[in-house]
Amino acid sequence: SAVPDQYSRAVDWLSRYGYLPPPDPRTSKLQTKEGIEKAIRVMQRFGGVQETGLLDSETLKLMSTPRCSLPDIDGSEDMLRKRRRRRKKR
Amino acid sequence: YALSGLKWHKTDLTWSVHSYPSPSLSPGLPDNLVNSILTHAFKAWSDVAPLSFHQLPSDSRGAAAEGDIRVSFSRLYHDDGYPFDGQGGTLAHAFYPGMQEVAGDTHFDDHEIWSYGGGSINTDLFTVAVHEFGHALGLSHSSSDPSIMRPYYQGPVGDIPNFRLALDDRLAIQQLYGVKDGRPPGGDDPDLPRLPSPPPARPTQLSDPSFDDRCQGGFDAVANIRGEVFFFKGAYFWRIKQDGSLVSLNPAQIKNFWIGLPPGTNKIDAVYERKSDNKIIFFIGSQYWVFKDTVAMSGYPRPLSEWGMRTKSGVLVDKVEAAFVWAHNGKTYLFSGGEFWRFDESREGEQVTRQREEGYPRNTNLWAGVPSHIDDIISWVEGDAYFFKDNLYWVLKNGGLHQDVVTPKSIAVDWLRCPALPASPTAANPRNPKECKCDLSG
Repeated sequence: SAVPDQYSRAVDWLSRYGYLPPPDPRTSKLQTKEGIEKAIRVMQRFGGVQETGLLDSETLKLMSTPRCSLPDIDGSEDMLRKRRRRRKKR
Repeated sequence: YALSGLKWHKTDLTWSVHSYPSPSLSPGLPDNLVNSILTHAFKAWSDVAPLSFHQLPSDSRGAAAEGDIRVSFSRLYHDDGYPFDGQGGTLAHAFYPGMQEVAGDTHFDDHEIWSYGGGSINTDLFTVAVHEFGHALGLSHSSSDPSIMRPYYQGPVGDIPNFRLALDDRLAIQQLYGVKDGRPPGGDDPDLPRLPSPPPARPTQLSDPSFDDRCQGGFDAVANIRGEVFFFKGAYFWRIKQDGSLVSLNPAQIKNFWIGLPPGTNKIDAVYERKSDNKIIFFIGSQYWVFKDTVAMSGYPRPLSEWGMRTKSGVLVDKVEAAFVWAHNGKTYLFSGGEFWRFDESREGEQVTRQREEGYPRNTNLWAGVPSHIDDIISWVEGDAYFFKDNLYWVLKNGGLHQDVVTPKSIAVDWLRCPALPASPTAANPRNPKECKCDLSG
């Protein structure tokens, strides 16, 4: 299993690329374990590695692969709302 | 494929280069070769969609003209809110089409060693440019394999003149701009990108009512963590914010929030936040865990015996009933079996040293006015000590140990937003239940 430091970095990575919602200022940076596991699964499915929900070596390797800095999931509620508003205006 | 929902509403697009890779890092890429590689990267898209790209020349002073898609090689923070991170990590990004000034702009990390068909430590500019121009034209990341729009860099795509986009990428760009032979873009409704089907409706799941018993008291542990009070009961906890409001009336699952406790944890004996380094200590049975924020640190659990707590009769303590840091003196107090111990947990550099103080254990009846076997204790508001047992709590004023009268109050009403019960006789003195008490009405 991943050591805590790896865990924090992975949570940061998942947030940066759209797999986890941005931290809620009301709840600080606390995420639920189920939410993180789900995010890891989506990331694994997207990246084409085995879906385990765990920070296994294959997943950590993929997270350290050089990549484009745009998020993979950009359908956050906030963005969708903005997009809908823009479409409505048009 | 995935579309961003944005596209250019024209098919003749211009591009310009505002900075080139540093020759010191990418010596094999003179400016004219960079122009040629970028031209070919655009061509990959214009080969399959009715798009044309024209590079705008530099003016007489060498400054690049504006254009729809402005390319630059930048380092770290470069004024767009998306800093690069040195060699490796993120390689490049591009802004989706639109009306904003940055729309279409494509930035490459100038800390990378850019090359052309390069070796293992170099990054192939052509491969990354085709990907980024896909974003600049309106495509999002794709999970398909093969697709140039996969987010991860997987080495050079091969010979530039012979490169052809994969089917997934061709369908994506043709959905936005149509196919090369002049058919209308996107079929019948060109401006509406296909959206995924909505997920099936899910009924709202109500929380298990058997755990919605916050008003009944009997908490396993109570802790003041970062100024919020956590009430633990079974496999659940309630959380009270600094302003006294409940985060939710419904309990949260311990295992979903505190990561690293054993599966099936359904009772926590005591919890406290260490004063010297703000780590959070959990006691369950004869073991303890140290948490950094919400994640258990590696190397835990460890045996409670490390704390060296022996009863007056010399028996090693195998369970902690309550734990707290008394704000009055900053010392850590652990309670078990009607006795308590005091610890000094000072910090020396990065290390916290735990020292059991002389003269302990002592009898809990020194804390006059509160029950002897409490559920847990916290320091709260101006350093007062709050003792919790069943559905009542007692407050010992800051520094006070022997207070004559400590009237218990309701945990449910004062902390957990439960309705007050009809008036009942004044609670008995826990040390002397038969003692007669008078109040103003009696």
